[in-house]
Amino acid sequence: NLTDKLGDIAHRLQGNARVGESELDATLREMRLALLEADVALPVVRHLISEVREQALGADVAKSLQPGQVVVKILHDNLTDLLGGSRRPLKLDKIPSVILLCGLQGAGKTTTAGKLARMLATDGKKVALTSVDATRPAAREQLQVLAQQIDVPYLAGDGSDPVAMADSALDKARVSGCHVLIVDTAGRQVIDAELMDEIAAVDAAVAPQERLLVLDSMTGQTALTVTEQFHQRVPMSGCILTKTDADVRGGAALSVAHITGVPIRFVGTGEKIDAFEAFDARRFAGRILG
Amino acid sequence: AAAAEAWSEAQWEEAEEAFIMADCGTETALRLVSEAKKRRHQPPLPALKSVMLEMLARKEADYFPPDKPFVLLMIGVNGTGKTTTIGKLASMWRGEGKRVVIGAADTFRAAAIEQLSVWVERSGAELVRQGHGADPAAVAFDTIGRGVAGGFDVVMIDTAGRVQTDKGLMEELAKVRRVINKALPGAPHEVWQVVDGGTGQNAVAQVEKFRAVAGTTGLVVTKLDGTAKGGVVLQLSDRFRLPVRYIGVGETLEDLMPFDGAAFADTLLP
Ligand SMILES: Nc1nc2c(ncn2[C@@H]2O[C@H](COP(=O)(O)OP(=O)(O)OP(=O)(O)O)[C@@H](O)[C@H]2O)c(=O)[nH]1
Ligand SMILES: Nc1nc2c(ncn2[C@@H]2O[C@H](COP(=O)(O)OP(=O)(O)OP(=O)(O)O)[C@@H](O)[C@H]2O)c(=O)[nH]1
Ligand SMILES: [Mg+2]
Ligand SMILES: [Mg+2]
Repeated sequence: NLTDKLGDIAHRLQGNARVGESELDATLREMRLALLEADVALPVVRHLISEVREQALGADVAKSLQPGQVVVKILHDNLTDLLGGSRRPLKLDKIPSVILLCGLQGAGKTTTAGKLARMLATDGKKVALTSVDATRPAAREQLQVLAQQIDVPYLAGDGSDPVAMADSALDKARVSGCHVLIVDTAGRQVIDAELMDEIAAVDAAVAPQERLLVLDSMTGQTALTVTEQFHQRVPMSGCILTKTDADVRGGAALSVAHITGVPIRFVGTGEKIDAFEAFDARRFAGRILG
Repeated sequence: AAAAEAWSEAQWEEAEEAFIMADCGTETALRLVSEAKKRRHQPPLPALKSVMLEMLARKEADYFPPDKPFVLLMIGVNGTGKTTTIGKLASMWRGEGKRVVIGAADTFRAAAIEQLSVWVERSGAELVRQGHGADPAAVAFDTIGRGVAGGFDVVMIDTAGRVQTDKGLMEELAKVRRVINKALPGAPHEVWQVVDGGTGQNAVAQVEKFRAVAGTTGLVVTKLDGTAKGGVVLQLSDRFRLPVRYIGVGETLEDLMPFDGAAFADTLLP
């Protein structure tokens, strides 16, 4: 892992009377590789490395007994700051508050809708679920099964057009007096103009309090473009990283933080409906570093 | 003319970065560039392309065994596109006049069987299922039985998504494979791992661990209709010598294409 790799360079650095820029640059090259191998998007890597370089030079790393460790710590701190920025609880002050889930196909939106509903219901909120996915076979059934599992009402939207479905589901939510309505949407690709127009239209129809990007933690370099494009059409207020129970380094998380500045709120840690945790920036930063 | 074709160091670096952004991985990106540089008899782009083609595993055209049924086990991480791909493959083979039966061995996920049954209906295949929560190996066993008794050309087994770090589920997969083999010697004739085209370097660990328990013989890469280039395929093919059989380019029955290495290499070239 990165700490071991840098251990060797640190050893080399310690031998010198003062740490020159070339020794630091060797360390930074190793870091660059490690971050790329962890699926951090290249533009984000460049930004991070230049930050670390500046801070390492400023910190006069040479004075330390363990210069390599100091540089790693600077990187870890930078990652933590980037990931941990703007932590705040979900904004659910309206009745009903709408949470809109968006993302690529198969990211885990439907499962996450169930997890989120369970968490909020456990917190004492009156939650309802709805799906405006009219394309994927048995998509609405899937969410209905989850709703039943956690004893949360499923409100069916009318018709087969996502915007009309969202509208009618919201009306039902108002009538039912629920506090939170979680809206599950169909997966989509950001280069699909029609579907990107659709998510923007659904967003306009339900005016959500929270717009959460559901992102598979194993996403590679395109996490940057995907986050950028979704954020452009529907300004995200948060992100949920899924499938973190796999041995994924999760560098995609940094793309979200870097591009949108939105906080990663939660992580999915398994397939079960209770496999859901609040995001821990420091711990996740450590995981990206390997 | 050859001198005009040569690239500056900056251009090579730009190419290396393009490969990194395409999810080729840093080692592969470096290797593509350093190998291509050595091929002085070729201009840069053709040289890069030829290195890529060498990394892509050759595949024998025909994966069908001499006797029917051809048994195919579909595996992969959660949400990669297994169930949808099964629908597409079934439709393709139905179009060739083949009779297809599909086993709903994802007995765990909400509405998994319902989802598969829609694809079975749309593709004109037949479904074998048991109750939610049934033993996946038992469903696979039953499906093979039906496939043989009914004289089907193709038997496909859909499995639940799983992450390679889940020991219990990886053992379950090993058991499904064993039971298929017990049901029909020689089966499964093919085991294809479905990989999401947007996956980063984790794809390598996925393929490595799945292959150890399931004996993977091929790959299907999905969602290449998006922004992802799927560059990790070079590593998967080179390291595991697994051919990419098909790619998914959308969500409907027709959105499946045979993998074309040359066309794929072109999409990766800067
Ligand atoms: N291991 C693991 N699996 C997960 C997690 N979250 C979701 N999944 C699984 O990922 C797969 C896809 O989840 P879905 O909820 O269907 O994804 P989706 O985004 O709604 O998919 P589309 O609606 O088709 O775009 C399912 O097998 C889920 O059980 C997680 O945190 N860990
Ligand atoms: N854009 C695009 N979407 C795809 C492609 N293949 C599958 N999908 C979508 O990806 C999502 C997940 O597909 P599934 O077939 O449910 O994936 P799976 O691997 O069976 O998922 P689990 O059984 O939950 O592990 C669905 O929304 C599919 O429509 C593809 O090639 N392109
Ligand atoms: Mg869904
Ligand atoms: Mg499936």
